[in-house]
Amino acid sequence: PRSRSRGSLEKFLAAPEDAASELNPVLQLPKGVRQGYALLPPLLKALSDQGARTWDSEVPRLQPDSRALRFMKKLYKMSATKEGIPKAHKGHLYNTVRLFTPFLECRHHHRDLVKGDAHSVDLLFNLDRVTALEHLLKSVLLYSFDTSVPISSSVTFICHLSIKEHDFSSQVCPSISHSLAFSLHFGVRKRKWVEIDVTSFLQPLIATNRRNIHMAVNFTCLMGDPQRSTKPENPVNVTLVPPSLLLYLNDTSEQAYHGWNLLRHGRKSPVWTGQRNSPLVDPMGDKKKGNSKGKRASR
Amino acid sequence: QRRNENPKAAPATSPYNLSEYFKQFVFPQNECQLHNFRLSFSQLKWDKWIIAPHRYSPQYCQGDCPRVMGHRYGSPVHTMVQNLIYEKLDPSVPKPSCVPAEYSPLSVLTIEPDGSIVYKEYEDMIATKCTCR
Repeated sequence: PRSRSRGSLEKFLAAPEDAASELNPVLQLPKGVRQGYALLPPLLKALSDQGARTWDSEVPRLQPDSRALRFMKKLYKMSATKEGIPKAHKGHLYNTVRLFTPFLECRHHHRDLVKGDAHSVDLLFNLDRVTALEHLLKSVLLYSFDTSVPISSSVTFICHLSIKEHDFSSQVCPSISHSLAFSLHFGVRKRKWVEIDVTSFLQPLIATNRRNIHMAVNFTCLMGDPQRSTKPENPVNVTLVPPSLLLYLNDTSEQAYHGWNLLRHGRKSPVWTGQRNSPLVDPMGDKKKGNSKGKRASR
Repeated sequence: QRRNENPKAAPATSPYNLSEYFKQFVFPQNECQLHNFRLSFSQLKWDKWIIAPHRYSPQYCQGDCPRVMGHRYGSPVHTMVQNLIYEKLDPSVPKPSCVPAEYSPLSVLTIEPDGSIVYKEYEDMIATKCTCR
């Protein structure tokens, strides 16, 4: 019936490789099995049916953003050895990290000398790749800063971020809004990445299985030195690249590794190697929260 | 001694020695053990979507299982029973096989079809110990 064909078209647009698995005769598995099968991460799909070639050749693949790739390679180096063995870090409760770049961005840039540089941008993220067995631990907006103006040694950005979730389904204008104020301290070395915690904003959306997240993000930055109470100097023109959305997840499926959860497998505990020193400053400073969560989880 | 008393009865073979007798108990030359195997995802042409690691050593287990398994392989008693069945009762029942007993995980960085990037830690991706079962 038409509805099914349209469904499969939407499905192909959202997650082409799942649709490919249906097109591929080798994978005509019974419905129930196929659904479970379609949930398998691509790595296992390829390994289990050696369908990589057909899968690889058939399914067009969107190329990821180069900055996002650089960040994830850095995260990989932090989390695993050269041979790919996961490092046991305190607070390393995640066994999955997903980075999404916005599908859609309409950028509005207005300069208001008093309030400083304001960047507002509409972002649409499609989170279809997040499986039902992946539970959200933390989500952050990942900004990469390219400052064109050389920054003096110690300067502080006082930033304000407000997020509105566009909910087109309801006529009422979007109500879920979320605003964070935080200050960034740039040391002499230009900071490349800033993670801004939006977990409390995203948690309810993911918990209700919302897979299309539409955000209006408003980012105002002033340059000022908290020591001197003078009025913030002129805004610096920080070129803001639209942020990526980073999800730290705990995959509860059988194939995923649960090294930190000793109770689950009764495994030999990996040797802890000290405090995890993330390469990224988390301006929300919720490391403590992360640790307590870590302790609770390991307990 | 019995042979010396009555040499006719002894078959005309080389003098009987104990080492022949014990040979049936020594471990087989190519006994069951872990073997190295290293691959790169580019050999499988998967390097377009598997970003890291570049090389992956899944390892594998190969070799004959000795008749007396015992503590050496941590084999359950059933393995000895299976071996006995194969030797004494029914050779169509397979001898115990050399298989992995323990694994370690692997972290993989991949690009998803929608262009998003995922870091995942998979269970049981590298064999680290063998056993006979």
